[in-house]
Amino acid sequence: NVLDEKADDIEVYSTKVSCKVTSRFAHNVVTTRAVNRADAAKEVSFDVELPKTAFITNFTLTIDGVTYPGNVKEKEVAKKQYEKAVSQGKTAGLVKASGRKLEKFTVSVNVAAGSKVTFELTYEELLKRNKGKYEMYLKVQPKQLVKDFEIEVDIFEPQGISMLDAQASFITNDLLGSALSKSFSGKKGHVSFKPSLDQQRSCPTCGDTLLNGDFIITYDVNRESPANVQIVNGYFVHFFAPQGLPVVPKNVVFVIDISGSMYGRKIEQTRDALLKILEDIKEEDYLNFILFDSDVTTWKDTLVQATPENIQEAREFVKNIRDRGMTNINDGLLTGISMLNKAREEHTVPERSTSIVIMLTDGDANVGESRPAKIQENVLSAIGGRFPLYNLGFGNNLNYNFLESLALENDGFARRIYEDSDANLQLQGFYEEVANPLLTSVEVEYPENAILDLTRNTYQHFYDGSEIVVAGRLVDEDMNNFKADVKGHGALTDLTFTEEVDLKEMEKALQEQDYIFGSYIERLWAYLTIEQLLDKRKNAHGSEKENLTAQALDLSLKYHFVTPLTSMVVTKPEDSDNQMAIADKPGEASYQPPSSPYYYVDGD
Amino acid sequence: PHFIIQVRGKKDAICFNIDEEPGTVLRLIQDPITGLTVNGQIIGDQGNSSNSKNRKTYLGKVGIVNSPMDLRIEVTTEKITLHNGAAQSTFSWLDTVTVTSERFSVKINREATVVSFGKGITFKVILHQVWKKHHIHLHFLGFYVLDSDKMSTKSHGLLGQFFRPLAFQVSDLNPGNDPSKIHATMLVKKHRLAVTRGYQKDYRKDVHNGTQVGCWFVHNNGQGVIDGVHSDYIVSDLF
Repeated sequence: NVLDEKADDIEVYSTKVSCKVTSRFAHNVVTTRAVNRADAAKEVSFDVELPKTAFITNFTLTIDGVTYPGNVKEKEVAKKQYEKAVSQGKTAGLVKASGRKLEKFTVSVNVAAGSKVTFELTYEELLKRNKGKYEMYLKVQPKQLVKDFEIEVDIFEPQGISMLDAQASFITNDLLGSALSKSFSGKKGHVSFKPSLDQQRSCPTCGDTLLNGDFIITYDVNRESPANVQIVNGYFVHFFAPQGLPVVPKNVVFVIDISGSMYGRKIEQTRDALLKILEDIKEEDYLNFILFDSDVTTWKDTLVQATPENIQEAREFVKNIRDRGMTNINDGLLTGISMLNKAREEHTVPERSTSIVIMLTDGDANVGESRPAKIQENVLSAIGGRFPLYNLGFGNNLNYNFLESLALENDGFARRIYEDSDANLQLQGFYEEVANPLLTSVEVEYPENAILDLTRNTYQHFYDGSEIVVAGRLVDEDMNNFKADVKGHGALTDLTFTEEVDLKEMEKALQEQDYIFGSYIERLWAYLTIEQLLDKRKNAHGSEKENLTAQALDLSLKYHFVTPLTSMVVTKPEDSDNQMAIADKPGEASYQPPSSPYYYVDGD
Repeated sequence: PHFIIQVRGKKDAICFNIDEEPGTVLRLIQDPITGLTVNGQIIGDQGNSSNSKNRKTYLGKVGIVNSPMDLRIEVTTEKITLHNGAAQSTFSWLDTVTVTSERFSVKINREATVVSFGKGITFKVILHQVWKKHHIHLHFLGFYVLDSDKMSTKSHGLLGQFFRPLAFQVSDLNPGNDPSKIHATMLVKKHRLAVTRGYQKDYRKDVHNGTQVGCWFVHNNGQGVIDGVHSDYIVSDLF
């Protein structure tokens, strides 16, 4: 999006979004060209909404043919430079969180009368498989009609593409539909969206655009074999997603916050979601509900099997959940965990089953043990690495960092539930993601002494419709064979999947994809490594934290990624105004206002 | 499909063909002691379907049942499916996977599926692949019993009945016109059978080239060497 206060003076004549996806790794370039038709200098702002999971890798500004490249610097260094520029009244760019899935990159620049400006933003992300497909999300929101508007997506997947779809929330008629084309064959997929000026108009005589909304591309790959290993330039990536396995029975404890702040819509939506989830629970699963306010109440004293009679009884229980009291997270969680531990010790749940704790809360602990660090310590010790904890943070009034740390250190993850009309669907959607574990205690093994710098290779669960991705570096680039074993416990048996790769054959097979970008595996590895280091860092202290920070920073700088540890700075050194732009990555961290005032917006 | 019987206690083999319509299911093994049953379904070449004389038939599906374990394993030229009680696991021939439980294991790779139970009872199903676009031939399966002495001598079926010693004598060797095909008379199970010396391939060790095995070929669907007639071994379903 590019605009100024008086849109007529700035003509945006071209916006191109070029996405190249190679083996789930997406490299996106957003280029917008505009001209200042006013007879005076104008400030032009450019903004792009990109996925929160993406890292910006480049931003360049070209004014009248002169390109100013971006440099990734350590955040503190960039901040000082930025503060200096802002204190001199100069313009600057920033990134802030925007909505559920996106963050917004914005930059403004002064453009002289009659001058042309080109903004080019590049970002990369690893598309994650969820419920059987990869999803690429683009926000389309030009502020005016654009003569040359296009989105071009090229997908290359060595396993072959099994389905490809593209949906735009703003396409409402056949005319605009004809601007969208999608096709796939073998290993290649293509999506193109090129609306003409007339197709962009909100009505035949209107001057405003109807392009405003989400553009979502979904696809999946063929799964003739459960794993796929790719090796390029000494780096490898191993994708693992077996199919056709039976679901491992679950013992699931829902720990639900019913404190006073859940009053009204939140508690209603929680009830709706739980009722829906109860419809999906399988008969071989075991479950219980733990409700916490100032105190803790449980539906049953022990876990019970999801028989039709018990499910009916559970429905009645859920329908009667009412809000009250304060928030005792510690006791709520410990009750649930202890129940799962006891069920396992007393063999009241199937031997080959897996346990899961799902907590839903909308606020901070404020009664009982309310110190976050102590709660974390208690929970970590009670779970003892035996099963994962998932935290769902409802609404904005909560310490999300705490919930995230708590989940991450117990092999789970945290998810925000946005307070909106579809909160119940968000809850239900989360449950569907974890409802079907196909393997537990998954371990990916490689030959000893053959690999270096491996990303995470152990997982508590493999869920149906997801994918495990492990990347690393080969010690010897000239090795001929590469072997990987994936071990896991299934519903009834133990399984070991073996993947053997002939490197010479692979080299030949991968040559054809060089047209996309040859170093994608190395960048994918760097992306994954940084993401995992940042996650680990959230729960680290002292020298361990310093070490993790240093590693993540080093890789961010080396691979030119704008992560929460780095910023990208674009300067116009020869310009007398010494304008400067900065690209940053907001995290969930609580924001500390800077000592010197400048115009910077960050945070969620 | 052809059958090769390495006769227990003798350093010689008997072989025979069973000529039946594609789709027919044959009982290969039924062991009342271990509770193991193996059936095989016949497939035929795609060509010459009207001329059954020229048509070649093969094993296209193998069904292995272990009743005490409530386990059924279906191996086709496309996939391998484990029915473990109500739970079902499906694997492709492109998988390299080992499935283990306390009571059995299944090892799958691109060439063979090896199913083992308890103390050494092992079946090997080999996938014989033909050129993908061949207009006549189809992929087919080979089924082998490894360590058949671990099966009980009460076994029955086209293969199972040979898990106990079989006495036979060959006499009247006659070179005939083709020196590689010696004709002879076999005395077995109180029958005098005209047999021909032939060679079949055993693919257990070398999946691609196989190993030549000399055997006495019994004509007419193995009549005389098998108990009863071959149609006695036709069953309605793979399981």
